[in-house]
Amino acid sequence: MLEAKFEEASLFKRIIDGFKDCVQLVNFQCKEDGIIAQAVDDSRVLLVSLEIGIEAFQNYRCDHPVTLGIDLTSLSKILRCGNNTDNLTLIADDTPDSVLLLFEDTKKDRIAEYSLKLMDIDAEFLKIEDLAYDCTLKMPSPEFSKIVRDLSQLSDSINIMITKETIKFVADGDIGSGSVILKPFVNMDKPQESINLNMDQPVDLTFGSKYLLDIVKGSALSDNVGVRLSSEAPALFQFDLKSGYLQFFLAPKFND
Amino acid sequence: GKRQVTLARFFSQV
Repeated sequence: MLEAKFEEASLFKRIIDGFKDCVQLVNFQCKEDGIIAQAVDDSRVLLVSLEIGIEAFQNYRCDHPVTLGIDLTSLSKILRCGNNTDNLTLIADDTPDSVLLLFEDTKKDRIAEYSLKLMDIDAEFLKIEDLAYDCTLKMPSPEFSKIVRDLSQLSDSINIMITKETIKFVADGDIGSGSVILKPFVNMDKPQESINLNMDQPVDLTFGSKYLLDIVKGSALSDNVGVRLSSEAPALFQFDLKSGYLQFFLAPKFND
Repeated sequence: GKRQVTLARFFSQV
């Protein structure tokens, strides 16, 4: 039996909105210690990895591991039926063919109940080893989002270059070019606005704008985004939850 | 030019 209650439906909505546009069919693995999910986009360039820890829930109970195969387009339709401030409980039995979504408006005694049919999704689960990264960057997610949206208008690729004290984003396209340069700094009053950089090796990497545009949809989950870059591994973009995270692993573009 | 590679280059089973 699974009973996973979010204090506010908006949290689960933001999690699903964070990756529903790049992957469609996802197995949610529910275990004693929370829910994990993983999916690769159709072009096999972007991998999404989600972990929702127990602390992110108001109540969580899962006596028996259960996998919920969910079509995110269908799930989104149902999530739109609930109000953001409703309590949302996901309920499934041990061998479910559907999952129940229970929205409770605590102020009005209004309860809405939806059942979503589950799917048998054939997907491997990757064990992602800890990768070694050359640069680790933490910055405000709205700022990262704006840079990606602005520069992606100019080119289908965005170049990220990091040297000791400089983070440079560059787009060079048919209509012109643009660049944004940032320096690490600490904001004592608003720590979430700080830009933190750890560099072991400089990097100069190019990523597809369309994938970065998918990734910045995770920004609604966290004030910050963690970016880990390596010349030898996919880039990792991470949005932290109160307990858990939404991660995107993105393969770069390489010289022919 | 630059070419988009897939995750299969880095992860097995992708």
